[in-house]
Amino acid sequence: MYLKSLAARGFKSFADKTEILCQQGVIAVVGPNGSGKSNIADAVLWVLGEQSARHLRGGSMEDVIFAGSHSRSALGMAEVIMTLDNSSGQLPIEFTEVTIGRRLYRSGESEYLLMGKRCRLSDIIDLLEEAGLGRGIYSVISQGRIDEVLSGRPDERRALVDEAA
Amino acid sequence: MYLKSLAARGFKSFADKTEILCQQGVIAVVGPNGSGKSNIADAVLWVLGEQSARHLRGGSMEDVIFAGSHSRSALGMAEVIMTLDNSSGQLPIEFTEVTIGRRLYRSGESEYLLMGKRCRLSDIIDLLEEAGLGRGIYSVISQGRIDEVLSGRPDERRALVDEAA
Amino acid sequence: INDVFADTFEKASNHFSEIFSLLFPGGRGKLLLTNEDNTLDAGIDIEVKLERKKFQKLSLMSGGERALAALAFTFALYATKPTPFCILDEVDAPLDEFNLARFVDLIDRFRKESQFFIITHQQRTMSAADILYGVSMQANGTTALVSQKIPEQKLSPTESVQEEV
Amino acid sequence: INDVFADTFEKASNHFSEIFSLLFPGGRGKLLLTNEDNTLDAGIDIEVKLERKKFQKLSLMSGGERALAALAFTFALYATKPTPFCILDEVDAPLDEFNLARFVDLIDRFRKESQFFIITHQQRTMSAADILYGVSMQANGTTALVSQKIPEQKLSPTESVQEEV
Ligand SMILES: Nc1ncnc2c1ncn2[C@@H]1O[C@H](COP(=O)(O)OP(=O)(O)OP(=O)(O)O)[C@@H](O)[C@H]1O
Ligand SMILES: Nc1ncnc2c1ncn2[C@@H]1O[C@H](COP(=O)(O)OP(=O)(O)OP(=O)(O)O)[C@@H](O)[C@H]1O
Ligand SMILES: [Mg+2]
Ligand SMILES: [Mg+2]
Repeated sequence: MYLKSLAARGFKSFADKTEILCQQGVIAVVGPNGSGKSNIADAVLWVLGEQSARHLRGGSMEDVIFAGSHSRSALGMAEVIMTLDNSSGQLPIEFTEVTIGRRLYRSGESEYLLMGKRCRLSDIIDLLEEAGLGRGIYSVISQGRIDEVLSGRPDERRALVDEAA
Repeated sequence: MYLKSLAARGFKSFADKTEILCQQGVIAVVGPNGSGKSNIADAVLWVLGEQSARHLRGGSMEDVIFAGSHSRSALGMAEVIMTLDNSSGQLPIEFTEVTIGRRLYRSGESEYLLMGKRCRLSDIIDLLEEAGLGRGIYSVISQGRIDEVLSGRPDERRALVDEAA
Repeated sequence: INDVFADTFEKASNHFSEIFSLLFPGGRGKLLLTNEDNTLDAGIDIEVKLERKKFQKLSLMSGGERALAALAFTFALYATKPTPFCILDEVDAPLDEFNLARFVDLIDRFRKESQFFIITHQQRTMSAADILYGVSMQANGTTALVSQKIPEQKLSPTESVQEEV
Repeated sequence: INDVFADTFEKASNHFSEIFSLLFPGGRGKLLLTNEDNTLDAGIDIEVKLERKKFQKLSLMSGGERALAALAFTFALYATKPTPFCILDEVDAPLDEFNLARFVDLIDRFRKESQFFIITHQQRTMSAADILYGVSMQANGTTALVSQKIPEQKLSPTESVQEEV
């Protein structure tokens, strides 16, 4: 199982639909400061169900919606769609590709999508547990946060090991 | 005015008396991870009067005293002596060099030194104010702490500007 | 629940010790339960001993040492239960060239287990990748994925084209 | 007290804006009082606008952008009231090569004002120094200052000796 593609639209600095087609192996993501590399990691955390705006470097969850630039106006919705390869059948779904999605509107309304159809967050979470991606807590190490493994409390480290059961 | 020399003994990983003779200009301090570069910055912060063990990466102030290594036993005292050039007469002392020192014993007793003689911390602080060294709050930027300028509160930024008056 | 956790903890702690000695030659790292008698509520502590040094508080370790120890913990989790993908955002920033090489070796050992996305500014890490994804901020203030190119050394000499990322 | 602070604040904020536009070409940075009417208790906010982007929350800036903005603030304080020396501990770690060059330019502009100790792993920063101080962890687990050598480019070609730090 691996991440086949990630499509972001209206999410942080991804105004237009931006699709990243991914291959297996080791991918180095490079580019100047402020170009949008960490926003890719944030997009993944978000579609995996992250509920804390602070973990996405925002004050409120609305901060993930494209706020505009000097030549583009703000958008009203953020959307991220992740496609996972399921040819190994690890996920209890009969498709060889599984897509999960998340949307947030400026109104505050949010949607979760599984194979393009609306579902509840708990459906996504249950599915991801099967894939070993529970909330992404150790599959995504955000910038500057590697130190939290050491500076965190013992019970927080325990929670990470519980995920690896 | 500039830092002419720094001598550390029993302070963190400086077991034996280690003296750093400094010249003016730009000095790059280099070396492998864990070799003791940040301990130099900590030694300067400490001799300038830093009272928070946490800012020196310790749990208690006793953690600044050399705790031993696999082949050296722990010491009972930490000492740092800083020599400032005063040929410009900026400091209200008639010497062309001014030394300030600090010692801490495992017993918890601490000493402050000015020109080799014991004095009070407040004497050091008053003198340093004249030199524009305050408590070192903007003359020493510890590893990983540059971000606090942005993430700190507005009143904390104000305190920094007050120092620059 | 207890047996599952005890079993997972044992696996994770064996992996941790093994990976730790890879990253810290001559060093030893251990995961410990805060309360052996009550595994239900116990947290997890980390104890490290570095070559030539004594057992010490985690807070006294250097910036690079802490990053490396935290990576040992994270990869111990990957070894215990691989995730479909891992995203590491500039975890190599505090590392010196020796530890950077050890980090790259670690990635090599795990590249068969999971897909890695490594956000980095370090040339050494880039050249360990199978492919580079270039990210750039466009003139209109939005992020684009600009190019995917193979790192130099993987190309045969005739193919090494210096595309601008 | 109010007049002194108001005067200092004005100086610092002019310096900040000037240094900010050096570090962020096409960008604008401003220091603002949280309460114009009561300068006695007012804190200080930072407002930034980067080229091609809109005004935005500081928390949404990237790792490298935040480090650079914080350096602009720190150097604005140095410009307002120079300190006898400055110690900067790996502040260049998050910077890409373009911003690293701007950081080095900033050091160049201030090298006449104060003595700088720059702890770094970046070659580019090392070559901007007048002298290198090498730090190493000895076999007995204590820190030694091993050598002081002149960075390569400052030596004439015949003198460039590759001493081991
Ligand atoms: N909601 C938003 N709307 C528009 N732009 C945004 C939004 N949130 C973040 N950004 C932009 O994203 C940029 C930060 O991107 P990111 O943190 O991904 O950079 P990076 O490539 O990781 O850089 P670095 O190498 O410095 O870490 C900011 O400069 C900001 O302009
Ligand atoms: N009280 C102490 N007694 C003995 N050794 C200590 C003490 N406090 C810290 N150390 C040692 O100092 C080392 C850390 O040094 P320091 O933080 O200066 O490294 P550094 O050169 O800055 O490395 P990096 O490049 O990773 O930031 C630790 O590995 C620890 O062994
Ligand atoms: Mg980033
Ligand atoms: Mg350090």
